[in-house]
Amino acid sequence: SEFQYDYEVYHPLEEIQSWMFEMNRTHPHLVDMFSIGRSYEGRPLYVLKLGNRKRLHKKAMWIDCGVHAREWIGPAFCQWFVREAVNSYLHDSSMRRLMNQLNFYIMPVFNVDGYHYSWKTDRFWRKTRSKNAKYHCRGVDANRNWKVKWCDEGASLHPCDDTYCGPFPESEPEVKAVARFLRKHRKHVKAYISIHAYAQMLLYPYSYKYATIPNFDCVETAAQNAVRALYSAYGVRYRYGPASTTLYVSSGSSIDWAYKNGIPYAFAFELRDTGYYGFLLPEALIGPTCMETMRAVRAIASGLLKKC
Amino acid sequence: KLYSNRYEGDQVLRIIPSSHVEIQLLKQLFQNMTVDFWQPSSTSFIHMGSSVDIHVGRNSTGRLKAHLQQTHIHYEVLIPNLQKEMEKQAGYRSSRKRR
Repeated sequence: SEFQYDYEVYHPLEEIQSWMFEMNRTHPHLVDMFSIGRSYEGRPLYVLKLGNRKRLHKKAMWIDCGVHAREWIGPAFCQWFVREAVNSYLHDSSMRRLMNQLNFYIMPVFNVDGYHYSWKTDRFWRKTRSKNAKYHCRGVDANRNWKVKWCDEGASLHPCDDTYCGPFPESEPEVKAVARFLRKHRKHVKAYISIHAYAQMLLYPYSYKYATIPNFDCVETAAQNAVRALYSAYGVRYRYGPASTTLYVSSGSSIDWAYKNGIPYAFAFELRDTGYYGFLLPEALIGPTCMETMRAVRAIASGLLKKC
Repeated sequence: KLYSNRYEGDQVLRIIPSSHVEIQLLKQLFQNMTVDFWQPSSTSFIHMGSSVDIHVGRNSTGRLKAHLQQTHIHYEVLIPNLQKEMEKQAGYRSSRKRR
């Protein structure tokens, strides 16, 4: 019987993982599932590789969702992206071209321990769930734990703070696993996208300082095209620009690390909304949010195929 | 009840500081009061003209609002009862499933 999965509801971790297995089983020509390591609490860190397997040495795009546990629209989008990519491969020529010429690495839930905790205990948990020897507080902000100006401005050294940078860079096994994977594949990965909520923004480096990146023209154009594509769906406006000026200065972020690691296009999306619902974005808005974001991500992916 | 009803009475408030004095007052206030920052992620990011969205526990809402009123800092209630909001959304899903 046909596998039924509702992409317009939020799913707990176990359901997302079952869905990943099912996508891997039913689309072997386009989907490859693998694990890049284990979380602090021992959960596997699954990634789906999407793309036509016949071609080798393709450029790649990495998308991770759920770095912050309470931002549930993130994992919902990652699942939506995978569904759209595989379902439209046959009848959508532009998606087929993207899947033929690029690989997409999709990590639907980055912070698996935190996400599980947000379903079971604390809906508004943000950090990972690692323990601290000296304090009763748990967790590290996975978007302050990367090795780029680590624990400088915009991050906290106190374990009880929500922006705690951790005892050292890449202390979190989740961050270490993704960093290791991206370092290993740095030759092919040309775009890094991290999905967050909420603010309706598209951000690029730098987060840790007020400065312009060397390839500003190309990245700014890509961002402009992306928000324009997003707007074309439902008329929703996203602000865009360097994270330090558009949002705030923060050190140790994944987009800064990805950029420093040689990935020329590094973006963080802050999805809907702007505060009316905040982290409690209703399920009725999952569809529109994901549809518009899909257009933006496709615009970025299409840009990778052009020279800039 | 979702999450054992722990969010009953919790609120989400929005404050938009309009002066440096207000920013300092807010930072001092949040040093002595535990709130969950929705946006921005910490007090160090509070700027003039930018929204500060905070999730406040039911035991702290009265005290916080009184303090904001005393210091003439304007605020808006974005979500008056987090538990009810979550239950409402869960209810929508149940009725959708029944349909």
